[in-house]
Amino acid sequence: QMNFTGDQVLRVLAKNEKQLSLLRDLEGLKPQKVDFWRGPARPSLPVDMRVPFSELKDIKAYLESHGLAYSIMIKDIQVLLDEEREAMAKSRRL
Amino acid sequence: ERSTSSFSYSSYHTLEEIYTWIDNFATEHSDIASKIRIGYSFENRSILVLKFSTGGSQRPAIWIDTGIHAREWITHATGIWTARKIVNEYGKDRIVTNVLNAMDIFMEIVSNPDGFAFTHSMNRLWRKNKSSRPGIFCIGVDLNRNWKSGFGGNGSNNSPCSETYHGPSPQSEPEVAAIVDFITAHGNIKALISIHSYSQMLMYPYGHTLEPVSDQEELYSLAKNAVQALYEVHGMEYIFGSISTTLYVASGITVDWAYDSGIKYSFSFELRDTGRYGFLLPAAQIVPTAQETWLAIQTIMEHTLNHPY
Repeated sequence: QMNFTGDQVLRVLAKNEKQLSLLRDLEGLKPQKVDFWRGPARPSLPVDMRVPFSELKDIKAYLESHGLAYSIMIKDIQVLLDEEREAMAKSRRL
Repeated sequence: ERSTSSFSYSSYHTLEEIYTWIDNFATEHSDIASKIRIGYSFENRSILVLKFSTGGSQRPAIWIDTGIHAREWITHATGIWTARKIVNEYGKDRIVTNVLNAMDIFMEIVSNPDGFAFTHSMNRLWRKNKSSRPGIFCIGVDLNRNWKSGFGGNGSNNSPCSETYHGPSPQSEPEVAAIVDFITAHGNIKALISIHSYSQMLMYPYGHTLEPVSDQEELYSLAKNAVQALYEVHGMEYIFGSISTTLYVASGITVDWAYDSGIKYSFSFELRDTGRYGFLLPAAQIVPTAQETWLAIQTIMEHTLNHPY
């Protein structure tokens, strides 16, 4: 099983089309690094993206340098995965 | 003796557990449910469909699929819960009884078995299938970009390493071809509901173009009613509309192909989450999600029954 310790999901609220295209550019700038859980669609919809721990600093710097407001939706993916796996194991025992 | 009564409908399950459940379910409800294999996945796993029928032949039918994107675990769990709901409600609930007395229902619970197995064994966040081709470094095709309508257009990617890679050609993927062959051979599917997660939306074609479909008004009104019915269960707000105007342009998608194939009532759900857990929705939300989704599905089924075409 792949480990996602330290990976985070950032929720970005793009104000306009320009900011949305800056987010789309990320897929090219960081191929196979940024995983869009909710892709850049329209300014009224949030963009959720999973960022590997190793890329967090770069990506946050990119967002801040372009004035893209973001929040941390999931602080550490692996924590949720461990909980999910434990819940499945418990259910199976039951 | 294992049976579906010992199966936990409020937990997530592995592919093996789901396939065992399908076998038990079809055995225990053989008066109304049966298991059909419509094909094999790239890694040669069976692609299974549950058929719900009270008789007749070549009846008009409703198609429901879940799990085309492997990591969207809430959709398979909702599909399993919904299958049980159908057999439990037949003979009791007016809508289900009327629908099944006149139509058949086909449910494909694991539309992407290879990808789903991979989310349990190696990568929980895998989305695509597991196909590979000589000379191509990356694995997998986005099965919701591999359909013929609008194939290769905006909102799909030509790079095999992209999460929205459309594949080398339309229906190149066995998981897509199996559905196309089954629905085309059946020839009397009147509604198609493809269930994804997450972002709480109910959408209809088109995705590949901003052009409205000719039945736009009817589909908008039906989606509005379905979303209202869903909201009344647990207060979950959904947005609704055509894919390209509600979400984004996406090409080569299931519901566009279905609509262009003559299935007027083609809908795509994006189930919970609201923005806390994403694809990692806790199992405690399986049942409430399935309960609210059921009311929306019922609304679509009833409309399909009452508006034959």
